[in-house]
Amino acid sequence: SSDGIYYYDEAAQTKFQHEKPWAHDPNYFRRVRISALALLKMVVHARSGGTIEVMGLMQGKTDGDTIVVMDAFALPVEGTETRVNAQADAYEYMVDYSQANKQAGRLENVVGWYHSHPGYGCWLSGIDVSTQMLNQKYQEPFLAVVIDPTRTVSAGKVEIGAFRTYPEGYKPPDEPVSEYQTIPLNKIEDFGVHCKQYYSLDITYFKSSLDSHLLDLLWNKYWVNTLSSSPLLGNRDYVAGQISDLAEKLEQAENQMAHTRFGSFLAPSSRKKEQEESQLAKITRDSAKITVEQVHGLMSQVIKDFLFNSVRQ
Amino acid sequence: MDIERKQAEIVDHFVKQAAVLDAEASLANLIAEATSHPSLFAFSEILSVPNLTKLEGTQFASHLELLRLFAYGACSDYKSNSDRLPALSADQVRKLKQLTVLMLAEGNKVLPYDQLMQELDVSNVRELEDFLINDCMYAGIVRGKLDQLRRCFEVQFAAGRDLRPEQLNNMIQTLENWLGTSDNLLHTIQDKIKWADAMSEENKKHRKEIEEKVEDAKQSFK
Amino acid sequence: DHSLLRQVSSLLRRLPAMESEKFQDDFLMEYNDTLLMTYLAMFTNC
Repeated sequence: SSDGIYYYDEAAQTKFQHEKPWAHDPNYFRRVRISALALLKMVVHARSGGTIEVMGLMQGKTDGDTIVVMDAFALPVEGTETRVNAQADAYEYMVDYSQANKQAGRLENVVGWYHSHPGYGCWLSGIDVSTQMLNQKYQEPFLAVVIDPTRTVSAGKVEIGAFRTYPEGYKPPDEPVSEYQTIPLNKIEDFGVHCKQYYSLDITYFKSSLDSHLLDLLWNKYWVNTLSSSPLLGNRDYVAGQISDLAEKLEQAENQMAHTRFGSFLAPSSRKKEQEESQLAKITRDSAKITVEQVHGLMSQVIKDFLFNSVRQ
Repeated sequence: MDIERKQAEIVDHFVKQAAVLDAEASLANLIAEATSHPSLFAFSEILSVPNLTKLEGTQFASHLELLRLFAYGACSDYKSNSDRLPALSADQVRKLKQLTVLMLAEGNKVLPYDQLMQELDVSNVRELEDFLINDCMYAGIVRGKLDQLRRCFEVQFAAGRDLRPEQLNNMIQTLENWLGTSDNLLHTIQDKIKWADAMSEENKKHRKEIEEKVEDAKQSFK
Repeated sequence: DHSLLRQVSSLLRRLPAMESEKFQDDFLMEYNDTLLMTYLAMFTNC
């Protein structure tokens, strides 16, 4: 029965496509179910990009207000530290891939795209929002998934978010609270918090009986890797990048301070002061956040050292 | 622990046989078969079958002694008692060497090649490494790293050998230490959590006082 | 249960998991790095 979800009912899917229930309710889709296979492929792909953003597509189906992601595949696109865009060659690749799929008997359509935000959390930036809006205009049902491979290591669970955007000009009834995110300096101009234009969906996972068997076989290896891995070692370049980003922000704030101090003889602007303070407040919050993660990493190392190295025969 | 799963059936088979065989010669044969079996490294279950005690005092007593040696001994023990024990077949010699590696791994995590070559009666490094790779690692009884530069074998995992009764106390003691360490650690973590909660309460109160002072100052300024 | 005894003995033999000189050096270096970062963060806060 756990494998029932893997059956693709083409007629039902076609009927659903015709009815378009999502067209009447911007919040129609509320849940996402991701297969263990798709999750593993997306996380491994995101990790392989290191600090570079990567992107790919997800295949699956819909089941009422749930989007079911069965599989995922990477797109051959060039990413940067802060941006990844599917260029023309990616579009060609998508078309070829989808056709080849059908020929190979894989009936699932593309139901969304995923990309990585290495180190700065799972949410949609300005460009992501416009990309997703476009996708939702022409390729519904379409989902946006964001994975943060770096925090995944340090948080010990997959840092992942699934989102859908609202139609142009739509104002959501309840203002979603925008969670505080550390935004790297080289991403600021693009980010801006667009949390009012999209909403996140609940994510659950599923696996087949074969997946369960294979994962059981890997259980020991998983535990040994989990116990022997340490975010202090695994996340070195990420932390170094964060600290250099912090240093840049501090420099920027300092320069602004200098201007303001100079400028304050002219027009004392308390608003400017508040703005700097909020900037400085953000910087101190970011530095505290980095340190807390490091201290957590150290705490786990000390606990493991105490548990496994202090007992003698 | 895969090794235990693998040999569970084999142990079961020999225990059943040892329980039903009547003739001493057949029991002696069974011992020879068990100590030659390529995937069997555990003998205390067979040794504890009451039926085997009938070999005591007979011409096959040396076979029972040999089974004890395979359960708890090593090559060096066989050498120093070879006059009182049956001659070993090639399979038995190989197995006794494998059991010797397990016993050496019990005491140390790093086994120098010289010590291994001496204990296993092997004349050169190449032969020793072949034995460790083919007859120990591929058999699944040990996992580790051969360090040619430092001429030693670093053991990461070694299957457990049969325990002599006197070893039980040491094992219980080690388990109790581990349990004690874990309990202490849990208590320390709980204390730290309480301390952190208290500190954060303290900070909140302090922040509130500061804000009130600022408010008062603003009021008085106005 | 002899099999269980053998498994426990094999597990206990892996303790202490790491006791090499190099591990202690690496461990202390990580420890000090993190303490230094905490100190820097405290500065930033101030």
